[in-house]
Amino acid sequence: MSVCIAVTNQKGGVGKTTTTVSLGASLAARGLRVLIVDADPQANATSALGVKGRDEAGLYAALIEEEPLERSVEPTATANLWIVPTTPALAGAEVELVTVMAREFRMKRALESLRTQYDVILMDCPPSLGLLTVNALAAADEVIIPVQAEYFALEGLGHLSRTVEMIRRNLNPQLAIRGVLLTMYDSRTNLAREVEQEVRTHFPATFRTVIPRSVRLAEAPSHGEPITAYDPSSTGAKAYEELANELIERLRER
Amino acid sequence: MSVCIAVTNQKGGVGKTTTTVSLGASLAARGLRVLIVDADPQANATSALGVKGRDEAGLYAALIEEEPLERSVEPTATANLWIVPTTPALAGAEVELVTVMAREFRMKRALESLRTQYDVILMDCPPSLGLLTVNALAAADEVIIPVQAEYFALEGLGHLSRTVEMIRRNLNPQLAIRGVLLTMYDSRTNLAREVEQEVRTHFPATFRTVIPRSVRLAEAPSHGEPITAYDPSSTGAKAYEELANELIERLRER
Ligand SMILES: Nc1ncnc2c1ncn2[C@@H]1O[C@H](COP(=O)(O)OP(=O)(O)OP(=O)(O)O)[C@@H](O)[C@H]1O
Ligand SMILES: Nc1ncnc2c1ncn2[C@@H]1O[C@H](COP(=O)(O)OP(=O)(O)OP(=O)(O)O)[C@@H](O)[C@H]1O
Ligand SMILES: [Mg+2]
Ligand SMILES: [Mg+2]
Repeated sequence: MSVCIAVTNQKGGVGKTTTTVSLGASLAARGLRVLIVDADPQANATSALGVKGRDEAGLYAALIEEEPLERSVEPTATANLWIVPTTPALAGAEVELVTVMAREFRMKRALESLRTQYDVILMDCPPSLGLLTVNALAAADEVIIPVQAEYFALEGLGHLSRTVEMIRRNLNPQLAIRGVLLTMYDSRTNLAREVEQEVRTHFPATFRTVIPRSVRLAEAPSHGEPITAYDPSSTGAKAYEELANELIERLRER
Repeated sequence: MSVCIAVTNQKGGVGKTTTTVSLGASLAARGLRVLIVDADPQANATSALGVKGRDEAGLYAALIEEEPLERSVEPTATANLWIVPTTPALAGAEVELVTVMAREFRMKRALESLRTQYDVILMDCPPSLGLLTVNALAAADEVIIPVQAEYFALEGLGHLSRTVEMIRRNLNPQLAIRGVLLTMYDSRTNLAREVEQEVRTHFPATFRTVIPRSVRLAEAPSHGEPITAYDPSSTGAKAYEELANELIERLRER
């Protein structure tokens, strides 16, 4: 199994980074070799795993200077989990890629030689549909779309699925939406239940697993640890473990 | 008094749109003439006020085709509150502005003729530091930075304040950070208190007013109403009313 997944949603703060890091760590705990690619200039996935990015290496160098990406892969404190870290310098790539040849395929090319070394590659995307996200979608086999169970996140889903369709038609014919994931779910509110119903109706591929709002998930990044290390018995850790199982099930059915 | 304020933070989901709409409505309730400019292609401020954007009008036409902005101003259901709505087509401006002359000043020019008609202009920014946000910062007199009381939002503050400093030196000498605003504050968690302490230490201009987490604020947008209309007695509405008072106090001291 070697699959490359983009974790994306242009709506901000829906749990993209938390999902990439927590799901990555949960898959690694099951023995899969997992690579996380931090494609967001905020570099939150990098710091959430306690790693420090270097400006001259990493994704920016691979996208703009076509440096081989192997050199930028770093181990994390979690077994079976590696990362291509990033720094805010990556924001420059968003503008510099505009006039570069085959600009949408730079990430795909950079990842090609790494594909065989990992079972799962997870790409954390910035909250936009700019060239960094387009690159990740052109390189990916499939997409996971985290959605906070609230109104603005729901509103943006239609626009995002049209963009994925556009990428499939123009850049990446086998790109599939693997699933929409409900995050920060607070079952005490009507809002969450209403949004869940809307999402499940319009997106049948929505994961059964729902990630509850859990402050332990928000605390873990300040310790530079994924939830599997910071508090493995928390509801957040258990939910991402369940998601890892559900994803493996779905990947086996492909 | 005529002041133009950019509400910005590249971290996603920190309450930029909620603050722009709720603060705008609270200032309008005090009798000030307020204009909201939706500078985010997600167009969340537009839908939160129950307004529909038109692709051919609005901010995109003003930035790229230099159409006068007056034509795009629409009233809202709230007295004294108007909006320049937007649609996802605005995302195109982020790429198209890259090669345009005086690209950072298009928003400033577009707003010039409107400045005298409003007491306060609030610009809702997208979760990035791209050309739309740079345009808003070049046009603004001051900046309000919403920060969720969590780790990733805290981490991004240093980078944002360096960017504001860069804009002040190169594009807009009188740009000042009016304040950092703590949002979605859950006083039951240590995380919130720790982040608050860090923020107040490094950013002395942090507003006294803190916005609590309140599900009524998350419900209001699905009704197309600001919190002042949807649930004026909620803790969220009262907090934004307090913020409006504190802002007016600070603006009088300028
Ligand atoms: N299930 C959860 N319960 C509680 N807090 C959460 C949960 N998931 C994420 N968070 C917190 O919510 C905030 C937003 O999550 P996160 O940063 O992962 O979203 P994002 O989509 O990656 O944001 P951005 O759009 O800025 O990249 C973070 O402070 C994170 O720690
Ligand atoms: N004080 C609050 N209490 C509860 N929910 C809130 C509060 N403020 C905002 N929200 C909700 O949290 C989510 C994020 O807020 P909002 O969309 O305003 O942030 P943003 O910074 O504008 O996001 P983006 O980065 O995508 O532009 C929304 O669903 C909003 O309704
Ligand atoms: Mg993120
Ligand atoms: Mg917003």
